[in-house]
Amino acid sequence: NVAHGLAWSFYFGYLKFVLPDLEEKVRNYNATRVRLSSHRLHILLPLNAAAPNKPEDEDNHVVFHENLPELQLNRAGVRQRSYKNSVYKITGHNNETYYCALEYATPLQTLYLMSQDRDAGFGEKERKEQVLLFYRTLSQILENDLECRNRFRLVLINDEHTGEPHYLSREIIQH
Amino acid sequence: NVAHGLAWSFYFGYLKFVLPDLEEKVRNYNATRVRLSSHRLHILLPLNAAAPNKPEDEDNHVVFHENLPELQLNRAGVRQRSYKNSVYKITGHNNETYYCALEYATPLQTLYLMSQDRDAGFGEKERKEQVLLFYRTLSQILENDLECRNRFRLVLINDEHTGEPHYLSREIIQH
Ligand SMILES: Nc1nc(=O)c2ncn([C@@H]3O[C@@H]4COP(=O)(O)O[C@H]5[C@@H](O)[C@H](n6cnc7c(N)ncnc76)O[C@@H]5COP(=O)(O)O[C@@H]3[C@@H]4O)c2[nH]1
Repeated sequence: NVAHGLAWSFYFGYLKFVLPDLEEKVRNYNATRVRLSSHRLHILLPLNAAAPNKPEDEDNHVVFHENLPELQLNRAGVRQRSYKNSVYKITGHNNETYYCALEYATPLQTLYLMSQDRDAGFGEKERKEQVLLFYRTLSQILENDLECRNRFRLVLINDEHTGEPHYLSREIIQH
Repeated sequence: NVAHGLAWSFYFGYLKFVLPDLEEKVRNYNATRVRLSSHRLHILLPLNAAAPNKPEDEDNHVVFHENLPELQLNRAGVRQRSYKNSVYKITGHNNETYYCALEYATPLQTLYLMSQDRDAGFGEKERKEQVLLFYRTLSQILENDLECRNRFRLVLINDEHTGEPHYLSREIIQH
């Protein structure tokens, strides 16, 4: 049950300390730069685990704006390891603009690559159920952490979107 | 089998691209700075998964020297995500000095924290066997990647070292 461990890893190794820290950053950001439409970190979960490195490649209505100031921590021997989040400008179909910090759930890239590697013992047909298990496990973990629970939004993306060029921006704004 | 997924994640999400990139960095580093005793990334695997954030806390003969230049990549929506490795100076018991890039295997921190959280479904007595499963799985994966195979050293650390203050430096140098 790979998704179970990856959800816990995403929490203990990242969200548990990044989400509380983000709260502070986002408050300072609104005061001085563009006004964010939401304070929450939007975490994108494509159902087929195919997470690209640049959301623009999926939908050109999702455009990188700039990075928030980085957080630096000593982690497991790496000195001043850097954690940063990216703010995107999203354009809706009525031309409304929506700014927020967003990223794909990076562990889904591992699920995807494992399903393609015959040594990893994990196939394409298990992938979707693993993404759903990841989503359910992560939701429960984050709900139980008072320091995290209102600071994120898990956005399940149904990417069997035959040729709809702006499905991603639509799903983020509508959410 | 949490350790299995964490080993694959450590490979696909980190070592697969960091190890080949490190080769280049280390060659430039030797030419201009301190001479590294080994080009390999030393990855520490404490058997009880208790990986501290600063190795100095375990053994003051392992001292941070400086970071290598960082690698920046667009990853899953995060723009210019930073990957860096730290060079340490290790002093042996004959006062010999040994310089190398080293870090604890970060996923072991997840194993440790999961074993402490009663919701994670994973107890302290399974922890050691999960560390060994992580070690075996990771060894196989890295051995099969020609771009990785001579660029790392997995250092299993037996940390049931009753009061030996320099067990870590000894294990790194002797390895
Ligand atoms: N030593 C070290 N230095 C790094 O820069 C690094 N980056 C990743 N890893 C380890 O490789 C594996 C794969 O990483 P992935 O990004 O898929 O998952 C990551 C990712 O989903 C999220 N995360 C961690 N750091 C960041 C970050 N800086 N930005 C975004 N997401 C992050 O939280 C998960 C667990 O992180 P770690 O528990 O630190 O260990 C990871 C993991 O075991 C690293 N290990």
